[in-house]
Amino acid sequence: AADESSDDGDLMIRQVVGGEHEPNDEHHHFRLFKRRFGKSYASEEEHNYRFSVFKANMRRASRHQKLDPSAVHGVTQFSDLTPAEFRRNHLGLKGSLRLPSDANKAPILPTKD
Amino acid sequence: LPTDFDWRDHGAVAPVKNQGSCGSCWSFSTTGAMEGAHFLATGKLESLSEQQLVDCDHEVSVESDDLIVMVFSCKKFSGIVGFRIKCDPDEPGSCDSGCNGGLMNSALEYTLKAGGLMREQDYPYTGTDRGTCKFDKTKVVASVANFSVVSLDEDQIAANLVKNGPLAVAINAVFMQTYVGGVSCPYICSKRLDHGVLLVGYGSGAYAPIRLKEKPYWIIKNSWGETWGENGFYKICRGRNICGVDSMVSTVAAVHTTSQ
Repeated sequence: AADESSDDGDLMIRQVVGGEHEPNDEHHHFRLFKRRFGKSYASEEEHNYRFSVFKANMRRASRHQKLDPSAVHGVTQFSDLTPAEFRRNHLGLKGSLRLPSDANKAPILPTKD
Repeated sequence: LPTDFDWRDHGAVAPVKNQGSCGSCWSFSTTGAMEGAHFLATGKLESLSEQQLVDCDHEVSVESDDLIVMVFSCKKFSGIVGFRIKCDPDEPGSCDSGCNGGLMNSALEYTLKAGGLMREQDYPYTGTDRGTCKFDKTKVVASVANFSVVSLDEDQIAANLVKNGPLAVAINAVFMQTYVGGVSCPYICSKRLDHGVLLVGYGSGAYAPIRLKEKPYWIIKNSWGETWGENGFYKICRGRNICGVDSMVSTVAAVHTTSQ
């Protein structure tokens, strides 16, 4: 389910979700992922760990695809991050937030005509 | 209200930015809303500084009910003293704190108090929060006139978007880690808000093959670069506060500021 296009010299990755993958497919997808997003890892141990996370994220993307069929889910630049790493490094809204009770409320606007 | 609306078509949305490995989404959401408001006030689109917020904004991001309890005892007295904290930078969760997170409303409060935001080029983004505040008030280019919270009503959100410009919104980002394109409309999604983004428009319908109907959607600008999603943008369906997207919506108005 993966495809490379080099029409303009730019590497494209098609979706890899929705099917059962052979181990070689997973290696192939991981290679494409690393090339596309310029990923490299400091050690073989780290590489192997990131590959295991990548595989877990492919399974997760597949689950998301079933739960969210009108979108396309698959490989992104975050595919080698665990959900916790993703939350820690790429989100950033305070989890325990509450808006102040005295926050200004926007006036109600007319929405007809 | 128009059936479709997109502030990108009106020049109010700066190019997609990238927060890098830093939990500073709240600052990008805030500058995005300010950029739109400034555009409406002046007709000019200026890219504004997130790094100013990351370095300088330590506003209280929650109305803290945390109690510090001290127990003391001595020969004559013993007892418990409690007091509330406001913004203690050493207290996790009480303030906007750079790469460790923040809240758009408190960033707007900071912007109002500080006098405004500098240009991106005058205070560029570094993706870290280890620097000191280098705010230069003489280089402020956009200032807040006022800001407010929009009610949890999708028509009101749309009306405020069209009237006042792009809106700072919070969302649950669990489906965004794997999102590539299309209209996201998950059957179930937590409403626990963990990401700050910018609402820039809406569409009346996009084909949802499983549900066999056209679904209206919001258009959201993210801060993970152009290689993520649809050139950096995300579409999420409207109608039932999916992933909490309607829960925390802030609108801001800007005043024109001439930098010296």
